[in-house]
Amino acid sequence: RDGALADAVGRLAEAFSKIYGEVSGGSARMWLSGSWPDAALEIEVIPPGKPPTRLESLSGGEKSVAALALVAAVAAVRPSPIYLFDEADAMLDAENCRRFAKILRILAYSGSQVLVVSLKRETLSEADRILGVTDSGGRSRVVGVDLSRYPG
Amino acid sequence: RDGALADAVGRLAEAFSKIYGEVSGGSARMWLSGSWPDAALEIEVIPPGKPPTRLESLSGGEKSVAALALVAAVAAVRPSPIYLFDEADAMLDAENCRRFAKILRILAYSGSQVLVVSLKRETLSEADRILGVTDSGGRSRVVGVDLSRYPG
Amino acid sequence: PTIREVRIRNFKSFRSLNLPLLPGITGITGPNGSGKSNLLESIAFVLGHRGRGLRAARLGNLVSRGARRAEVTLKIATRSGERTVSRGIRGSTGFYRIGGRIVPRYRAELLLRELGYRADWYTYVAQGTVTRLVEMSPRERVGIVEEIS
Amino acid sequence: PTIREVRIRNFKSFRSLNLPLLPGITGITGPNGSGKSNLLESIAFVLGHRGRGLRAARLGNLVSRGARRAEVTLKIATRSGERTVSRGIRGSTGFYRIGGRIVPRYRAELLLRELGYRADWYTYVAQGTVTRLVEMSPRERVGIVEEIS
Ligand SMILES: Nc1ncnc2c1ncn2[C@@H]1O[C@H](COP(=O)(O)OP(=O)(O)OP(=O)(O)O)[C@@H](O)[C@H]1O
Ligand SMILES: Nc1ncnc2c1ncn2[C@@H]1O[C@H](COP(=O)(O)OP(=O)(O)OP(=O)(O)O)[C@@H](O)[C@H]1O
Ligand SMILES: [Mg+2]
Ligand SMILES: [Mg+2]
Repeated sequence: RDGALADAVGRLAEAFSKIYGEVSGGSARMWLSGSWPDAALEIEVIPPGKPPTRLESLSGGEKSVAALALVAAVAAVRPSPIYLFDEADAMLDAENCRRFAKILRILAYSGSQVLVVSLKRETLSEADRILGVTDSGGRSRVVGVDLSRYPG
Repeated sequence: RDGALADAVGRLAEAFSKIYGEVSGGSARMWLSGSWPDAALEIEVIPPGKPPTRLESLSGGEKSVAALALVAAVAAVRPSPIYLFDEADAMLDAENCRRFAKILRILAYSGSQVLVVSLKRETLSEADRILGVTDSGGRSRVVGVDLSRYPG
Repeated sequence: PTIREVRIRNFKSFRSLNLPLLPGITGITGPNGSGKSNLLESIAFVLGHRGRGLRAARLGNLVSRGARRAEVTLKIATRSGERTVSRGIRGSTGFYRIGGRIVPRYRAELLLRELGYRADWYTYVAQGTVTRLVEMSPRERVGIVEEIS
Repeated sequence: PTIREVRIRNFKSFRSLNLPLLPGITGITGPNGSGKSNLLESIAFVLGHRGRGLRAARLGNLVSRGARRAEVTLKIATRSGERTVSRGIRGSTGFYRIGGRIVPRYRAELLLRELGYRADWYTYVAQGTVTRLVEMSPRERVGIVEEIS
């Protein structure tokens, strides 16, 4: 049991470090402490240009980028045919929205379908197509959207 | 005890309905069910153009607007000299950001100081002044910001 | 496999929708309260996601106001042809279909699993939950790895 | 009363800051990780907010990396003149000052309360918590009213 876990963590840690580094320019590590069944998965994330810090003191945006890199890392180890994101970029500034879009592209590149709900132009501009959802009197409908008309 | 609670709820409910209605064009109600000590505070919120619905099925943005109206209602009953908001507009679209800005103006109008952290132009453009925060190598600094140069 | 179409009948704010889907990245946008999350939830619902991601205390709350029945169908293109999987609610009990015929839940879940669809935490990041992945305790995080080992 | 100036020494990512504040609405913006939340937290810290809003498991984690002491001072203009209230951390124990002189915690809290500053939930909406006000159970919500009745 310990062996299988250690092997999976090894692969996941490698993918997490690689993807977080590629996407953000910072560095990330992951390792297993303790042994089965009291094992724990430790994570350290160092945003670009910052000294190492406790995970709890990362900012909302820094945590979001780390979490999204983790999703992509798990996906690299165990791919899924579809990924659904609902405003995962809510706390991201423009630069980090572009990093999120890179992560979406990594997921789609391996053949998966990616549906991403967003209110932000930086994220949506990376999509292959955009669906608009509207409501009238409590009933929702879907229309096609042309990005060039999208309000900034 | 019941009397004081019923009185406070009466004032709060009136302020909540008035502010939510003014700011969003929808309607909101609040009432006390049960009696002390098992009393419960019930809330119903009906976003503009929608039929009545359970609170759990409101959207993220609809819940945010209701919660911010609740903050302003409590403030009307028991004012504070200062209010701090940290990206409370993260899930809001442009129209609701303007509603949030109206709520901030209601708070400031009664003489309170309001500090609002935001990444969104629609919210920031209502502020009396804007402070920019930057980081270099893990050390934060504050600079004045001119809104006209603020990236959309 | 790729979901080619989502057909929704009376799921939350969607009364009737036939939505073709394509591979790659599809952006979804629109005003607050328009139904974006409901659309994602309708897909997550068929794929077996439960609980907090569907924002409903009871299954019956997923049925459109005023209707008695809800059903969401996914048309999935696979290497060996097209499969359709549906999940629905009548009153407050759920039902499943494969190719239009009612089947027990385990059969529908088995088919989805065979196609690679798993209702794992990392395949649906619900609104407002993204930082939770990092805020979990190190002990809880081991659960992530157990699923993939 | 109005906070006229915030003086920070070694609070999280702020090593040394003297920031004049004005009445009305002050917007604060900047890139992710620049220190916006830390700035609000430094004010909330003096006003007596604890727990989740300060994102630190221990008081000592609020002190800037590498420093041994942190202190935040608020210069508050009141009708009867100016008062300065400080809260700080040395190692992992806290201390308070009024007008530069060390005082016990209850004295500082009393002064803030007299000026109308209360560390209530509705005076500081921390990042990511806004919808929690509506998602509370009806029983929990009664707590809101108890504070104001
Ligand atoms: N069972 C139901 N029947 C009809 N309408 C429903 C039902 N459940 C929820 N709704 C409606 O769905 C709307 C919310 O939709 P949804 O959460 O998808 O919005 P959204 O586009 O994600 O908005 P946001 O940008 O604020 O997150 C609510 O206004 C609610 O009235
Ligand atoms: N004790 C400390 N000493 C030094 N730096 C710290 C300390 N605690 C936290 N930090 C730093 O503060 C930064 C986060 O700041 P903060 O949360 O205020 O950012 P923010 O501007 O609110 O970002 P966001 O827009 O993502 O919410 C982290 O990068 C972290 O390294
Ligand atoms: Mg939503
Ligand atoms: Mg922040």
